[in-house]
Amino acid sequence: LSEAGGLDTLGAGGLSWAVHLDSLEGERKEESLTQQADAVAQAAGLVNAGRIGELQGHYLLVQPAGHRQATEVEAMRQQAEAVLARHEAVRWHSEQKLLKRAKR
Amino acid sequence: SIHFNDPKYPQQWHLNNRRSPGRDINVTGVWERNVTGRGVTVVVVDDGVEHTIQDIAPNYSPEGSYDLNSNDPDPMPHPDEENGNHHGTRCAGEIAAVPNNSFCAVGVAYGSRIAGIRVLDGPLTDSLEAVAFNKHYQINDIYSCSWGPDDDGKTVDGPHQLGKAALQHGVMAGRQGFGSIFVVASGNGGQHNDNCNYDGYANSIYTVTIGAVDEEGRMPFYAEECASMLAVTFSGGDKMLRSIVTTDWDLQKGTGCTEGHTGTSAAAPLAAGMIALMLQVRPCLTWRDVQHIIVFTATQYEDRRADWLTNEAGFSHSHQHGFGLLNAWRLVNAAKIWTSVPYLASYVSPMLKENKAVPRSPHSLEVLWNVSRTDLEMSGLKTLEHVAVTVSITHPRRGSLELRLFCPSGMMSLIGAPRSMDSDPNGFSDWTFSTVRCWGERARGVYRLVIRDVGDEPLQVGILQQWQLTLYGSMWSPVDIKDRQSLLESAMSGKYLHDDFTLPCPPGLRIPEEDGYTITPNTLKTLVLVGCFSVFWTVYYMLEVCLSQRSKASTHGCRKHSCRKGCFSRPPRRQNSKEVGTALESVPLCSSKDPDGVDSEHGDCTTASSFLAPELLRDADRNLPQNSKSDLDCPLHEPPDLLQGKDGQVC
Repeated sequence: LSEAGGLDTLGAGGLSWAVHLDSLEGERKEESLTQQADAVAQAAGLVNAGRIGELQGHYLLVQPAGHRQATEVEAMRQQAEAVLARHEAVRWHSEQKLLKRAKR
Repeated sequence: SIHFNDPKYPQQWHLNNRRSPGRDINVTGVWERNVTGRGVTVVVVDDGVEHTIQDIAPNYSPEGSYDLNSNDPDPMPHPDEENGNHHGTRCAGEIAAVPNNSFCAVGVAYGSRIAGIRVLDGPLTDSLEAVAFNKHYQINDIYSCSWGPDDDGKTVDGPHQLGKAALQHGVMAGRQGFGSIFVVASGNGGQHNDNCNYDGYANSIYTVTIGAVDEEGRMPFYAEECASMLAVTFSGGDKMLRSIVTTDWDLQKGTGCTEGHTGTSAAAPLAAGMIALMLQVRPCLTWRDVQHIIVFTATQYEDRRADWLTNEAGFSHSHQHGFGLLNAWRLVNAAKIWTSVPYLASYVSPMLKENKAVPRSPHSLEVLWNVSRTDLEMSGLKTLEHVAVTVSITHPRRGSLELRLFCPSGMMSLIGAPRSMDSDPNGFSDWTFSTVRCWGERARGVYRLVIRDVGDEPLQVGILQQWQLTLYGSMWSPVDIKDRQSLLESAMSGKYLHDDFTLPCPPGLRIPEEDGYTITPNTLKTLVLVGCFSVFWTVYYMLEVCLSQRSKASTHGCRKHSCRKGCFSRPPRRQNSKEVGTALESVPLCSSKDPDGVDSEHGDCTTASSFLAPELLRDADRNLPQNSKSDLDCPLHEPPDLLQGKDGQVC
């Protein structure tokens, strides 16, 4: 459901970020990373849409559902960018943009 | 000796060309030896695959499939206004269309399984691409991707951070550690002077980049020249030439069969099918083994317009045709006896800061970097595979730049071709070009990068800010390369292509897929609805039983007896033989007092409800004290004051 929410969000003009979290050690590494992703998402005002495919430590954070004005969206973007840029657990982050691809 | 009853098979010239013998992929001999792709799964990453069509259904692999646009397991294409979502189905048919079903066509690897990942029919992001490239990567062996950035002659794009990570992860961990095989179409931008080195999927070291030739063996109008193209195979040409016959969708205007599949889109799946044949005979081929075998076995052929050059290792490459035409017989025979290439070794130069002007043609800027024996000692790199150059150049018109790379042997690669339509004013910012033309050559020596401005207009001069050289290869020596070439040629008679000869394969790694237990949203919603319905019905039933029992008890039992609170108590003690061992779930709602005031648990309220079996109802009646039988006809829904028991308690 969270993945679907992530895809639907982007398709409907919502914001989403991919983040790469600093790796953790230990037996329950995956669970800890997920919890960390939840925490990062919460701090940034986003929702954790889950791990990105098979890429360890990479998570998709999406804007919570709901209608917003353009100014509100921009404010959310700036806030999320600011939080993700300075969060100690985030090694890398990137706002997801639509890619143009053509069949050949 | 191979005959199929598929009506369009005779028109599949790319499989068996009777009109122009030799102008096909030379696969029939492979089929005769029962090599059909059995045990291999190829996934078409595209706009969907109509897997219900009879030419695909028997070979369809639902386990390897997914719809990322709708987030469900079924990659069926959706009808669209442009009638364009047939692309994936056509590609799929080229690979694995079922033979001898009297329908349409035959696939190159008709014994393989075909899956679909629907991802192009919706918004596509870096993260979604990354998911697609590793989807079911322990089931899917080969990913056929007949798409890429725009071929408009002015785009410079490729996989972004996550897509790159996914490609790398795929070759490292996919296919039980032997590496996913990514086959990409080199692009259709020939008319715009496009070059696949501006396409990061095509010039990636992790992908097998395939171009197209027409039935006459010439470069079609749409094909692009490229130093990082590995090989070519057949596809459609101009209007007078035949295109590829394959399965089509039958939605909207589709008929289930087409004779018009073309472009480099049609070439890449043929290559994917041939790789599937290779993997059948040797499943433990790594992703690099596959590339090596293509380089070793592709055949140069007569085309005066092509700039064939033979490199130091004896491999001939042209920017138009790569290392030449793919040949299924040669590929499979080589795969059969192939022992794995040694580990991937690499060398990365320092970031070389230049800040030098790029002069206008005929003058050029030349920068050098010497790779010494000491530089390569740690990695053990001796002979080359891919050579990559990452550059940052400022220029007011990017398409006016021309970049050439010279390997130590002197082999020249046009890695950055001028593009008249590219007027981008931002130059190149850490863009990586690559070449395969130095494959097999010695890595040690001086590499030269030559850049010039071929523009006509007097513009501000461009500046080469920095560049970096990356070499990929192995510890094979040039002698090892020669020995391998000889070994392969000895196998081309087919003498090893039988079941009695098999080289041992090491076991693969067991890599669990993390999404093995994912419930799809639709399934989850269904379960939640069923659960809610069950809970509601349970509560409703309980309430009905309680309330109906209460109302019956209050009307006849409670007139004479005090009532206890609660709907349940223990069953009556006096039981006849039939009741022994009977589990009576519905029990007296009211306890009764004997006339002398002793409580007992004889229920003269009926213990029966309409849900008890008739025999239990009869037994319940037998338990009632005689004097209350006449009160069995308890009126329902009596007003509360009439339901009060002897002691005034409300039942």
